[in-house]
Amino acid sequence: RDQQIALKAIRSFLQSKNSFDVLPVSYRLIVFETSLLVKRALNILLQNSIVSAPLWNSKTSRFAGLLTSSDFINVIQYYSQNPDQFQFVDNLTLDGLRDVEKAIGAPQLETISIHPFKSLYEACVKMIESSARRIPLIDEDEKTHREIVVSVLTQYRILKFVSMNCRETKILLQPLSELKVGTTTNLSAVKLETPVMDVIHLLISQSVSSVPIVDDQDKLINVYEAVDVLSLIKGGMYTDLSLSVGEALIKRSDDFEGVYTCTLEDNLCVILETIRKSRLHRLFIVDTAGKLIGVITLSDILKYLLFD
Amino acid sequence: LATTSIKHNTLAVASVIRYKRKYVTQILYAPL
Amino acid sequence: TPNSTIAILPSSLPQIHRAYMVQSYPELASVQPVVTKKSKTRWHFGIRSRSYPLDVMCEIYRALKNLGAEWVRPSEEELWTIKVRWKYSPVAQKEKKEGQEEETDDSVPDLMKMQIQLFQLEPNNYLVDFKFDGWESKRKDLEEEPVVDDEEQEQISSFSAYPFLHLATKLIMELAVNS
Repeated sequence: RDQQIALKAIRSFLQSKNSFDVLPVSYRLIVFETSLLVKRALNILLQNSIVSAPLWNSKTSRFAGLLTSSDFINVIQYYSQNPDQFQFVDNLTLDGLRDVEKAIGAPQLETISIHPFKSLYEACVKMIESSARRIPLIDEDEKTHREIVVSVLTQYRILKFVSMNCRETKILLQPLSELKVGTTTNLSAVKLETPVMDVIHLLISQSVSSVPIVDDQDKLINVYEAVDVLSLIKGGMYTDLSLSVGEALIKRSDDFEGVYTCTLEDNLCVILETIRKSRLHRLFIVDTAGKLIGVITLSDILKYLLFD
Repeated sequence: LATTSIKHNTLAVASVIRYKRKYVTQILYAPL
Repeated sequence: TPNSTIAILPSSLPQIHRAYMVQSYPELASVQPVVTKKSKTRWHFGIRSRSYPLDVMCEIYRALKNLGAEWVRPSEEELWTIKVRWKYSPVAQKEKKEGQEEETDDSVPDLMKMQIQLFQLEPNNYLVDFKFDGWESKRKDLEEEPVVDDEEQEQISSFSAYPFLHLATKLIMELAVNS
């Protein structure tokens, strides 16, 4: 009963607030011109500790979608299919990412967006429908009728906003074992010796943003995330296609917070409390011996809060 | 207008604009 | 909050993972993590110049001319301010049909106004600042700026700085290349 009361309260909260409410009073927004080199854009993302940025096309004076880790995965995929095209990859501009998408047959990422004054609930529905983990907030310049990129909202920011402002999250005490949240069946896992290219192919084929790494007893020992691809390219290691995923993870920067785990005894109250305090994008479910059982992503949590 | 020195053939410019009741520092990175 | 078994997986911490890998493969000791150097981007107001003020103004006028911008003839008392007007009609987004000449949506103003001002910070240290100054349309009838009260100003203050920032980068690059 408490669980239902909390879900109702959270849903009406999400319907009563809009995306603009989540934005701080003062914030910055980094945007790239589409004529910028991909490798330059990568350096700027890493320097600012961000993994995505809106693109702006100065020829059409329009917003041109978001640069995300999927774009970098496409570049690596393209390079693994065309190892002789190193020069092309090195001189690739952000405009050129669309051609790379076509060349490898990657799905054209639909650029969803939403007006800042629409409800948070609508923003969540759009993200869940398009399995996007972030959504640009777009308004229109009242003179030139061109898009204004006001900001980009992520699932993480929305869940953090809920956990900070919705005290009903405290009564979400039903254990995960009783909820149908997350994935606990046919989870693809790899070993530290698995070539990183195979892991990247898994990210694409399973359209997931992380692949768990287990040892011979199926104990979870690490995770390869889509954002790790940025360090792989930055380090220029993607040219060594035989690299193991264990070696690729050595490139991870020291400010990586680590992989979060939980058990089926945990509940959404403690999970949202952890999201309020730390930047986590998923939790791996393990048993008392540390064996991998499943994964619960921010999309899973949002889906449950909105639709269960 | 705020600017950075040109590095690696890239220039960044920024300006703080008011959007409704909040302030956005819009930063644009462009190639030389 | 009730007790929780949420934890961080020790073997996933970068230092521990690196130690584990080097123990198994000693040759990996040389591989360094990507240093996401947090070198804070250093921002400056406008662009600085140590040239003689009149030379700076001359450089700016030359750059504006090269870029096809127009400017109001400077008045005696405002020698160090340039009121610029810059045609910026972006390529139409729609695919141009065969033979059909590019229709410019002329309800959209395409003349951007900018103010460029030279400031003296201290003897022989100058700063050039750029300021967005609204849009103008070719068609005179769209020109009058509706007088808005502050409350309405609050509502309609939604303008995108990116066209202004883009033209500012072109001007700065022209100045950098010329100098």
